[in-house]
Amino acid sequence: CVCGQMEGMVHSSFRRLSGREKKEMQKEILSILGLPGRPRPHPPLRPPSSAPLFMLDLYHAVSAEEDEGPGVGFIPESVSHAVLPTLSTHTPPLGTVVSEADTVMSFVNLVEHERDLLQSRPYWKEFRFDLTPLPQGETVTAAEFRIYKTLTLGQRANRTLHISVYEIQREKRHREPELVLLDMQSVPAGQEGWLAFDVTTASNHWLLHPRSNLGIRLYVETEDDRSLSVGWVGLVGRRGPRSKQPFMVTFFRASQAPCRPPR
Amino acid sequence: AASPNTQRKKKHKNDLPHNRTGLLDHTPVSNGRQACKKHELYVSFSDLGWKDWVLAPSGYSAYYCAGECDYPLGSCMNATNHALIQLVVHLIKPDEVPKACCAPTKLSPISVLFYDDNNNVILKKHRNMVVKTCGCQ
Repeated sequence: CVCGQMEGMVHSSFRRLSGREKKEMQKEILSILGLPGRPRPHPPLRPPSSAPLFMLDLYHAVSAEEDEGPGVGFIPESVSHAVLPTLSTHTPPLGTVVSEADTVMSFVNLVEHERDLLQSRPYWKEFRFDLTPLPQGETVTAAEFRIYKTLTLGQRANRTLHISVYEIQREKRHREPELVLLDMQSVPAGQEGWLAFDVTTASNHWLLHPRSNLGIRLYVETEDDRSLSVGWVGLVGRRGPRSKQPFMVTFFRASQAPCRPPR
Repeated sequence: AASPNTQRKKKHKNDLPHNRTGLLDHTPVSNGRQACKKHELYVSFSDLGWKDWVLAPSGYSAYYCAGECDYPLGSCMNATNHALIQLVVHLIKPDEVPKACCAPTKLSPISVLFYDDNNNVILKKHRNMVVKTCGCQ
């Protein structure tokens, strides 16, 4: 009968709920959905940037799978090569990592350092993400760094670019930092679109040791190992158009109840 | 004993219930009460003033199960075999055996997309959160 009263209240006169009842309703729904505390009023949202657009595509793909049942969720092109190891590049049903994720978080890069044409080679660009609000009790199942490549004038379209992403593991005064290779892709200079690099190892590392999060570093080289400036080959940084700024996506799965190891 | 020329009554097939509310389910079970079925309690996030915080969905359908699990002879009802037997035993010994109650028989997940305090975007999936079908348990 409580539900009946609630149903009547919601349908017929929701707006006439008193402030207190509305707060009760909000608290109830937040706790049911496991969402963090009450929403903070956000500054008026400028046109959505790349991360929300990507996450909205992912949301629709996941919801379609929930409605129809496993193996049906369709991934739009913008997401299709997400989470490299489980999804091929044609429009596949949702990969296991996406289907089984309990939480997916996107992070927009906060800090960018670049060594570009005004300095000596090798050129590189660094991206650092603020990962602080990570969900407790969940483990990283996959993470990727997404950066948009535009076409640039003067680029020989048939040239192949080798783009490699490293985790910055340890910084050393006046010397090159310690780097660990995370992923590398070879793309034709004439290609335009999103590139997704697998940074799961680094993301796991940062989840376990948040202070070790020194960001990632990206290099671009030609077939004959000549270093090229990241901006010059058309990779968009945080000063680029909002819908094409780089960001990171991390997939989490709630840690299963630790099963007792066989005696 | 029935007289020999009585037609053998066709045994009433006790097929298990369909799990969608059909015509029969709207028949009031007795004195105007409805049989056990799923009801919708929809709350829109924009009504809650969360439009700029929750990107999707636009609202939350908090379904719930309500209705009677009485045993109307001769009509289909949302109940499992066990519940049918329990109901019959309840009719025989109402003080000892409770009757079956209307509860979810299937649950489905819900996903919510929202901004966190750092303006990062989070997709949170909650398994077994929304009632899909109800039945007498």
